[in-house]
Amino acid sequence: TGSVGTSVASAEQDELSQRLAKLRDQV
Amino acid sequence: MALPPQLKPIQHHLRTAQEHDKRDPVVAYYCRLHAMQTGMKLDGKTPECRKFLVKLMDQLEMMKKELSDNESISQEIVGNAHIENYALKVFLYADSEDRSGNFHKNLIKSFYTSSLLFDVLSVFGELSEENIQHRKYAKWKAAYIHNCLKNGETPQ
Repeated sequence: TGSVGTSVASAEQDELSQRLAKLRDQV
Repeated sequence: MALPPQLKPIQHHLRTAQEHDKRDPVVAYYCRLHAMQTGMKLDGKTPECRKFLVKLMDQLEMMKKELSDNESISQEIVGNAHIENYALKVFLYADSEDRSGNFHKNLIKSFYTSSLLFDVLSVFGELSEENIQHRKYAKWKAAYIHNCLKNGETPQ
């Protein structure tokens, strides 16, 4: 379950990074 | 929403954002953007930090929508100039009060706020040498005058 938790955390981190890039018109 | 301890380094930038929400929303927006970027680097993984950062992102997206007519928000190059001018304005006010010997709490706060605003400029890229020096001087002056006033001494 540890690796599942880490994957979920990474996916959420990626989602935040994508939202940040969009906010800054970098996508 | 309470700030998780891991994100404590961004608390002063968030407070500056809050103080400028009405006075200068462009400053508030870029202070939050800086806090967001720094927060993600500090800890974007633990659930409490993610929750906090998602809320902060919601707030940034809402601000960008509300301020979409403002060129300082829609064009970062204009925003960069706005924040740099504002940081210098606050710095020069503090410096002039300091040189006139008008030592008061607002002077300390102005030096400190200007140093935070020079931090915020890093969202646009590397700071110029001049801005690095201003930031260093403002941080040092804020701490020095604070200590002098606390100890009942007159700053030199």
